[in-house]
Amino acid sequence: MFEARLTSAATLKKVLEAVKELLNEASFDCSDSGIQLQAMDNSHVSLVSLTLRSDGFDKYRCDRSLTMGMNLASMSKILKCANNDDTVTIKAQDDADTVTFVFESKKQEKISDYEMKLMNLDQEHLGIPETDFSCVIRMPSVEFARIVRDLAQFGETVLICCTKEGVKFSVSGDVGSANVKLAQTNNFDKEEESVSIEMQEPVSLSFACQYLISFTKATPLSPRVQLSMSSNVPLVVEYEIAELGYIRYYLAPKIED
Amino acid sequence: DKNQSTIGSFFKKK
Repeated sequence: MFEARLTSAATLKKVLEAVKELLNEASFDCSDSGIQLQAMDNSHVSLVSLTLRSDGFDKYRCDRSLTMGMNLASMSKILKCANNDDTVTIKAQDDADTVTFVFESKKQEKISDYEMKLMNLDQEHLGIPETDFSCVIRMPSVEFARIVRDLAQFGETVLICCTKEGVKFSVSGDVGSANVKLAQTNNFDKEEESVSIEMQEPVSLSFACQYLISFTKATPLSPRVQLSMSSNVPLVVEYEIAELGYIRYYLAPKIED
Repeated sequence: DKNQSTIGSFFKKK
């Protein structure tokens, strides 16, 4: 028996919004420790890694590990039927071929359930090596989303250069070029608005804007985002999900021939 | 010019 309960459906809605642009379907691996998802997008350029810890749920029970393959468009249709403040419970029997979502309104006067067929996705898992990154940038997630959205208008590729002075995002295309420089802030009062950079050595890497735009669909999950970079390895864009876990996106760089 | 690499060239199958 698997059962996981969250008092606010809003969180699960946001999680789904954060992955469904990159993935059509995904396997949710459920175990005693929580729910994990790891999947590449169709082009195998990016990888999504989601962890929802069991202790972050209001109720969590997983008697036997199970993998639930879900069509994310179908899951999205179901979650749209929940109000943000509904309690949501995800349930499945051991070896089941369906999963059930139960939504309960705050006053319990409305209870709905939606059963969805599971899929056999046979997704491969990749080993993600531990990396000591050359640069780790932390900034407001809204600021990152704004920069990516603004620059993507002017080209397909963004060059991210990080030095100890700051981080520069540059794009060039048919119209011309655009640069956004962010300096490290010393704004200790407003930590949430600060930009911080931990740098071992400077890094310059190029990435496809379209994937960064997809990653910023996670913005509602967290006020902060962390970008981790080292030369010639994938960028990691991480959003913490308060008291529940995190979503990490890995993006393969564009490299010279 | 630059080419898009893939995740599979950095992370290996488990």
